[in-house]
Amino acid sequence: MFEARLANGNIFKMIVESIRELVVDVNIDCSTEELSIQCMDSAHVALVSMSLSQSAFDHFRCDRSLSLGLNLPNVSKIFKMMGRDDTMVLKAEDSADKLMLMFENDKSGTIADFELKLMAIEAEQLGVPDTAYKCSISMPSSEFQRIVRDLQVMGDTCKISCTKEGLKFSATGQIGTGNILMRQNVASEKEEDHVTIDMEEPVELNFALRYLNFFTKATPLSPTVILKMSPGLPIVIEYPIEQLGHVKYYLAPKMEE
Amino acid sequence: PLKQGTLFSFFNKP
Repeated sequence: MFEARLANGNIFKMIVESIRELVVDVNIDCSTEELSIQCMDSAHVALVSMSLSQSAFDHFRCDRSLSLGLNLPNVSKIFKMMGRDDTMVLKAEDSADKLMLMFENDKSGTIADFELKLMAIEAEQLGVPDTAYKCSISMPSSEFQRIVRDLQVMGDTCKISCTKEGLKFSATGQIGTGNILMRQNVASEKEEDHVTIDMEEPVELNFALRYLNFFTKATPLSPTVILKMSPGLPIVIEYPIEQLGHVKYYLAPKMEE
Repeated sequence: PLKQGTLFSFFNKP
């Protein structure tokens, strides 16, 4: 059987929120090590990879690996009923035909429980190679969210270029062009406010702003976001979840025809 | 004009 108890149930709720605009049906894979998700959007343009280590949980038992096939709109409806400070418990039998969810709150003494029917989902898995990227940028996730939101008024495509000058986001449309440049900045005492740029060689790639905006739904999970780019490769946008896991998005670039 | 690529051109099926 599978049983997992997460004191800060809100983390799981935020993970669901970070994915649900990209995919509808998803398998959560449970192993003795972690809960993980790998899924693509229906257009096969973006891929989400989530991992939450068993060490994030107060209690974690997984007798044999299983996949929990979930419909995210339904899961999201259930999580709307979870309080901010609730503990979350997940339970499933090895047959994995239903998932028990419990939201407990010691302070108010409430226990809410839900039984969710699981689905068999045929998921296309992709082998994502471990690549050494030419540019790696760490920046405040709120800043990244603001930039990709603001640039939508200029156009549909965002050119992201990493040079010696810094990291530049550009969008061009009918009304003109907008550029936002982020320079390396490690002046603040708070590490989460730092912008660090590791560049081996300059990279310039074009991406759909619509997708970049979907990814910023993960902002509440992490104060920092890490962008990794190499010429002609999908960008990786990673939101680390403390030391316990991550939500990573891969987005295929737009290329010249 | 730019064309949106898909992930299949970059990643393999395992």
